[in-house]
Amino acid sequence: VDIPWVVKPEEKLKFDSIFDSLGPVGGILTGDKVKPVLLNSKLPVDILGRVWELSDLDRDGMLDRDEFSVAMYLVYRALEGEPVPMSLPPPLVPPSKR
Amino acid sequence: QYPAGGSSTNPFL
Repeated sequence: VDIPWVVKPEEKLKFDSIFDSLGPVGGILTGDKVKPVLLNSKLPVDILGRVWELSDLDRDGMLDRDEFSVAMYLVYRALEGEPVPMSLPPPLVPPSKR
Repeated sequence: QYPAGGSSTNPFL
């Protein structure tokens, strides 16, 4: 599938720097490291739960760099008033996971 | 830490 990722390169840089600041181990952040960051958005927990469901693509309870970018993208869009989708639209799936 | 499968991989549930 040849669709550009909706996470723009400049946004990815920003998300990557947040990711790195959280102290990933082996390129992966555990749920307990990501959770406070998402809670910090002040979005309702049920929304954040859905954001997690959509971004933890391999369902391992942890987020790698690309999964984290999906989570942050959804949080920022939600803060702008856009609804969080029930399932991940293809343009939001990181190219590395297709 | 988390059981395989199931929604307990979600720290918000």
